[in-house]
Amino acid sequence: ALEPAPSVPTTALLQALRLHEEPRGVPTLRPVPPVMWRLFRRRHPRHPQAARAGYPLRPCHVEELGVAGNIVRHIPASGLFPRPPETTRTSGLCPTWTVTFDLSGVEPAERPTRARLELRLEAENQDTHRWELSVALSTEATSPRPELLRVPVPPGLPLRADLLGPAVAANVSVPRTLRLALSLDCGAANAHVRLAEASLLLVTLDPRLCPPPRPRR
Amino acid sequence: HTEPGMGAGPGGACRTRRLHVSFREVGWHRWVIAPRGFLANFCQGACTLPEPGGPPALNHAVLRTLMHAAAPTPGAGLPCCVPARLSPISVLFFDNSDNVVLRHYEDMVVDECGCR
Repeated sequence: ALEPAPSVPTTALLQALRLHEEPRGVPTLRPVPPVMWRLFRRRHPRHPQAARAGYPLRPCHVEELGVAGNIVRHIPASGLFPRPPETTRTSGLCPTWTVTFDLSGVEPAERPTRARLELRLEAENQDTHRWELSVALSTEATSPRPELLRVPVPPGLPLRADLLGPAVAANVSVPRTLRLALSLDCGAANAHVRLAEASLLLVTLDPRLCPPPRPRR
Repeated sequence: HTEPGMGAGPGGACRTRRLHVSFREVGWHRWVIAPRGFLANFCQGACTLPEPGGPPALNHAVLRTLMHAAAPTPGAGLPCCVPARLSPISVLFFDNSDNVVLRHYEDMVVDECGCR
């Protein structure tokens, strides 16, 4: 059922685009991550490159990531720009970090289908072979939380970890805030490592925006 | 914006008319990263009988047009010129938390019009 359109066109357009907040003035401009440009170019039917890539694309599906979805968000760790997240050394010579992601913009009706953590570590002249990163949920409680997953640190490349399942439950609404404790397992080395960038690529499916399946005649 | 000088004006047979939607119109051009706007188009024109020599097209709309020509019935009327094929668009923008968001919207561009 169509809701009665409000009189003010902007509000009607917001409502039609399922955006609940009036756009705030000028946002804090930052470079658009390459992955978001790639996804946009693939999906925007008016872009010749999309045409070459074999249009039409399946609705409510993010081909490039191979998951269902119609909203993709690139969420930098809050507090990262312009300051890096706080670094603490709790045990031995290896650093730990706490990063927080603000997910309050995600609506309860949206279901996560991909939650990919991406970190860029800067370790000058260090042999990062066999280094691993342990990820746990972080809370105010002092007792360490159980490890959710452990991923190898790829030398010289961004570190990626899929959090759907371990840290973000599938098929339920996402929490308003996701706070992670990251611990680097660097063996006995005295690691001088900086966490230069932390972001979350979150794909969600809002079923209300998907066309109903056409009944076969 | 409707592009001036396009086609036979509001009259003529039912067809797609150009309509460009610009995010600048509602002052969103600062936070919509791409596109700046898009061709949404719309349908306008008369639903008449198929052109002689054109492809045979007997469907409900033609039946209605025939019946209306033979015996106009109040309330029945002619068929309407409406979108027959639509395609989606994607919008890349900054949300109010400065995240970069890509949203996909179905059925936003009129590719073809038809009488129904």
